[in-house]
Amino acid sequence: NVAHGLAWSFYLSYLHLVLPHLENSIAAFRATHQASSTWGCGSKKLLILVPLNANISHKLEDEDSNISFYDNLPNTEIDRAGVRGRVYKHSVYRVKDEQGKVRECVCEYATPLLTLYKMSHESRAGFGESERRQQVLLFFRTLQDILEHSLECRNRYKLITLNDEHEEDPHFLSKTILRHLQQQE
Amino acid sequence: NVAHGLAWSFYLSYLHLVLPHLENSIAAFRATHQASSTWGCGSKKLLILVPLNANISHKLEDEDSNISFYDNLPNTEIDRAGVRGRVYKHSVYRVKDEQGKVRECVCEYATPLLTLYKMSHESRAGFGESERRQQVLLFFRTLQDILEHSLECRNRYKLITLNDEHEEDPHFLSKTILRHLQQQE
Ligand SMILES: Nc1nc(=O)c2ncn([C@@H]3O[C@@H]4COP(=O)(O)O[C@H]5[C@@H](O)[C@H](n6cnc7c(N)ncnc76)O[C@@H]5COP(=O)(O)O[C@@H]3[C@@H]4O)c2[nH]1
Repeated sequence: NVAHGLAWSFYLSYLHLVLPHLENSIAAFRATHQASSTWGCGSKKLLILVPLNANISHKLEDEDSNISFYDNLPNTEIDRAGVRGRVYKHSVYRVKDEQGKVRECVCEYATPLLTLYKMSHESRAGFGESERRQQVLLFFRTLQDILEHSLECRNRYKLITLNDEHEEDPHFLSKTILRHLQQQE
Repeated sequence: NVAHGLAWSFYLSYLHLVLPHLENSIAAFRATHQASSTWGCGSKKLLILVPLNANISHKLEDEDSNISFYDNLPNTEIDRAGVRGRVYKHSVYRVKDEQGKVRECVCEYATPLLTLYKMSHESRAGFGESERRQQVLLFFRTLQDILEHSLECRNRYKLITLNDEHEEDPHFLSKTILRHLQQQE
C-alpha cells in the first residue's frame, strides 16, 4: 500500500529528524526578527496541512490572500546518504483573520501527497484518481498513528486535514489554520 | 507494496526535478573549481548507489578510504509544497584507483533505502529484515523501469547496485564506482 510506505518515510526520514530541532529554530528566528515579528506566545509546532484531494500549492499565499510568506527559519544541515550538509528548512507564514489581526506560524503541506497526486496521473504507477482519496485517508491515519506513538515528535506538530468541500471560500485555508492555532490556547 | 511507492516518490519528487539541472550544475562547478578539479571529460551523470542490504552510510569516505569528499555542486532552490526555496544539492567525490589516479564524480545513495532499512526495524511498520532484501530488489527494478521510460532523465543517471558479498574488500565501493565510470568511456 503506497500511502502506508509514504507515511512511514515521511516520519522516519523527515519529521523524526526535523521536529526535535524545531523549538530551537523558532527561538533563533525570533531573536533575529524581533523588530518585525508578531509571534508573541504563538505556536511552537509545525502545522502540517493534509488536503484530502492531494491538491497541493507550492506557495500558501496562492491559496488565500489572507496568508503571506514572512521568512524561512534558519537552515538545519545534516549529512544524509552521501549528500553532505543536506538542507532542511521550514517557512514562516503570516495569517490574517477577518479583523486584520495577524498571527505567525510554521506551516507546510505534507510533501508525500505530491507523490500521491502525480502517481494517480501516471498510468504505469498503478492507481488512478478514484483510489487517490482512499490513499490520502490511509496516509493521514497511518501518520497520525505513528506520530501519536513517537516520543521525539510529541507536542511538536499539528496535523490539519483540509476538506475540499469548502474550496469556494477564498479564505478557507487561513480560517482553518487560525482555528487550529486558537485551539492550542 | 512499500518499495513501489518509494521508487515512484524518488522519481516524481526528486530525480524528475533535479536531473534536468545536473549538467548545468556540473558546468558551473567546473568553472569555479578549475584550479583544483581533475574532472577532465568525466561523467555528467548522477551515480545512484543501491546497496542490496539497504545499509547506507552518510559519508562515502566512511565506507572506503580511497574515496574523499571534494565539494558540493551549487544549490538548486525550488518552492515545494509551502517550503520556500527548498534546497536540492549533490556532493562531488574524488575516487582513487589502486594506482593512485583520481577521478571525480557526483555520487549518492538512493535515500529511500534508509526508510526501508528503518521500517524493517519498526514492529509497527509491518515488515521485517527477511522481506527487506525483496523490497530493495523491487525498489531497484521499479526505479530502473521508470527511469528507462523517462525522457527528462535519459542519460543523466547511472544506477549502481552494491552486492554485500564483497563487504570484506575495503575498496569494494571505489572499485565498483570506477568500473562504472570506465564503462561510460
Ligand atoms: N517538506 C519537506 N522538506 C524536506 O526537506 C524533506 N526531505 C524529505 N522530505 C519528505 O520526507 C519523506 C522522506 O524523505 P526521503 O529523504 O527519504 O525521500 C526523498 C529522497 O529520497 C528524495 N529527495 C527529496 N529531496 C531530496 C534532497 N534534497 N536530496 C536528496 N534526496 C532528496 O526524494 C524522496 C521524496 O522526497 P519528497 O517527496 O520531497 O518528500 C520526502 C519524503 O516523503 C521532505 N519534506
